[in-house]
Amino acid sequence: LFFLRKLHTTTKQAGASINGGGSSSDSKGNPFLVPGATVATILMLGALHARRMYSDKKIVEARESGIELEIQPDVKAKFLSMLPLRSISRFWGSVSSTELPVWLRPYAHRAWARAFHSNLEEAALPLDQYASLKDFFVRTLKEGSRPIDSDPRSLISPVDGTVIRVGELKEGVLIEQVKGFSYSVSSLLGAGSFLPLMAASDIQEDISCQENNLRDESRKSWWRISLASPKLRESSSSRPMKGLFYCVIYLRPGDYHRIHSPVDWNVLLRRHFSGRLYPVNERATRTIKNLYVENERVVLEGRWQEGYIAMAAIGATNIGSIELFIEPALKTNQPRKKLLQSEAPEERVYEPEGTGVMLKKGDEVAVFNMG
Amino acid sequence: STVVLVFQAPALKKQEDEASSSEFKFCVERGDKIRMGEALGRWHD
Repeated sequence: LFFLRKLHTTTKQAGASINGGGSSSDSKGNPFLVPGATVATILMLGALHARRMYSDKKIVEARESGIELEIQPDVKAKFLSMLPLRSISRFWGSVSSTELPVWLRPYAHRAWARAFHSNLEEAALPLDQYASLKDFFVRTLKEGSRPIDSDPRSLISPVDGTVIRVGELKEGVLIEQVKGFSYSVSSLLGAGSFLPLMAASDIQEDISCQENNLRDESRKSWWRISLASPKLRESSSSRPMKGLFYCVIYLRPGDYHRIHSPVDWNVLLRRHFSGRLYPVNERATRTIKNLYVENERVVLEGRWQEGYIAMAAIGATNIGSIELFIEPALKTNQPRKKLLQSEAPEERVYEPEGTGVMLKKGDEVAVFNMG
Repeated sequence: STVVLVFQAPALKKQEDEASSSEFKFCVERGDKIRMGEALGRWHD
């Protein structure tokens, strides 16, 4: 804005000097004189962008040729951990929420859309009605832009994005971040997650019939039970059982950033982890271990017709805060008051207990905000 | 930003077979672009 205002002023001054018949070649009032520092900054940003594009292209080529990405911690990742990412994120939030002049809004929003491949035709409002970049970023879409799959036996995508991982959780209850490195689901969702309890309860019924000494250990995880009683687990695995599946979806900056309900379900609990705010792009997944477990996130847990369901919305540096429509009072990406990271997540059980908040397939649940 | 979904869905495991013959099937693969409302997966009786 500063640059644009300055350019606007210098253009006006130039116009005045031309009209006044001034033919001085002095730098004062020259409309084409852009400060050297600005040019240098633009060139540097251009070079960094070109380098990043080249790096992304190499990654795509490597993936197409069947090469799996592996974890490669580097100096940049270590440097990132030293940066005040939360402050940077909050600063970016305040910059992006600056109200733009009406004449500038279409240009600014089109520039963003062009840079990050957003489809402007889907935006619900004309571009000049989004007062800031932040407002534009969380735009709603025109009616019918995202038809909901009507099959009652389908689970829909809650967001627009790119599928990073899909699969079934096996014995380890781990999700692979990149080749050779996985993170634990219970670390992602929280140690007090319903996940092991609900998975274990079915198994525990069988166990309790055969081994009474396991009956009291109601909070044992699936993993511990599988280690403690492999024979029992084999017998239970001979009958149909419900599997645990997972899906990881990455949202690019240009994507529609509202989160919807993937099925009809009851949200029983919300858990907020005030972690770090690392970027979550592809490079970060290769260089930062436990990226999703480290970052600030909001986890919703509940039940649907087939059993357990949980949805974790993970923030990043540029998109640090998560707004829940079912709990507008929840504030995320808050300034840190303590120097040490608090490990315990903040939890809320939704009322009435056992029923919680009912959501229908396709209902809006949350939105990722800039900063 | 990223969204992770973890859910139970109908699955069938056979003792003699290591691989589970799941009744729930994903409609998407790694690297696919997906839009909100499109099916991630379906299940059958």
